[in-house]
Amino acid sequence: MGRSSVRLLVGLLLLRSDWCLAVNSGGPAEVSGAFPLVVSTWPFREAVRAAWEVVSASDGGGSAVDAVVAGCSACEVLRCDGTVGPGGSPDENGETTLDALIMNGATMEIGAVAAMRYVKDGIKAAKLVMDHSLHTLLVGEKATDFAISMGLPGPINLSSPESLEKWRNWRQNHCQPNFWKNVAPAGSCGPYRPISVAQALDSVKREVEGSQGGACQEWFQSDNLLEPINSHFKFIDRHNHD
Amino acid sequence: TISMAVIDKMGHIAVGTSTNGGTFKIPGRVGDGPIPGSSSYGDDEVGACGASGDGDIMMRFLPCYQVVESMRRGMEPQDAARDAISRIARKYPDFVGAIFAVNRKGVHAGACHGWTFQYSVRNSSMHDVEVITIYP
Repeated sequence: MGRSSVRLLVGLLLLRSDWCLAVNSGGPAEVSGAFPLVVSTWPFREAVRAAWEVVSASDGGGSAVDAVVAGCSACEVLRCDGTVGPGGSPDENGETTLDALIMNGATMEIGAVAAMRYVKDGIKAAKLVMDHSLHTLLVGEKATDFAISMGLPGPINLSSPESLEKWRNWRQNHCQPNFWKNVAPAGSCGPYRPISVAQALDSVKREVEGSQGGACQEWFQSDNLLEPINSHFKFIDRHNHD
Repeated sequence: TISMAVIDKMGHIAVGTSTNGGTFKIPGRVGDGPIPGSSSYGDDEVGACGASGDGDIMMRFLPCYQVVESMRRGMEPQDAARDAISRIARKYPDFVGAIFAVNRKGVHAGACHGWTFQYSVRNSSMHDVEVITIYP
């Protein structure tokens, strides 16, 4: 390599270094070092570490797909924030079900399971769908049957003492908040029946007036009338989300 | 929910999501986790995306598909993430959700609406996992 070529190479390296610094100083975007790279929602450090161990192994490193399985599986075992894996987010019947998806960006293959019952390994079940079927998404108990037939342990109860306690408290709070709209009864547990918006308004007004006297006047004079009844009870936060 | 994207030493990309969904959902409800392009999406040629938030809303916009396709058309990850979030917020101003985007070069960014969001990163220039906070 001639001296001019060396100068050119050094110049290019310096140029790249400047570009990295410029991007770094521009805001939350960051420029990584060399691959591999693992990124995850939320401060789920153990999940990222588990994926990193797989993908950075000194024997050449595992595949990106295997690393995603390792990372998400770690979160399922650790029940990250109660929003991943068994033992969290009970539904109206107190049951925990799992949703999971895996995608190979090299082949665009996808496997997914939804509302899967009785199997605790969500991401592994999704990978089994990707690896052993031509389908993309299996749901409910049929997803359970598939996962167990492919070797995952089950059926097992996915509830935990914590999830059942949370569910019992919710029942005692008249099943509030919930995800129903335009149904009656609005302020208590089901069974629910569909009603029109006008009927729903009337129903809520009677319920609120019965419990708070005339305190609901302000609510009824606001823009809330434009919203489907009950939808203002919706709640999404750090420990209750998809 | 955890949504994760990995780029391996060969430059191959994979994404995944695992969740137990919303609390006190109506039985049978499925969130955005297992919907391709909603909570995660990736393409070796472009990059990857992961999302978290109100899946009932997010699955109507396929925000991660949007992010990857925006990056394919030349958008930087930060712009792509912000654009995907703003498309949802325009229709649902009270929506709560967040996204991270990473391109195939390893440039990553996040955007959120309705809450403060954090995402975690590890690459070979880091000694351990780093957590990045994004404010709405």
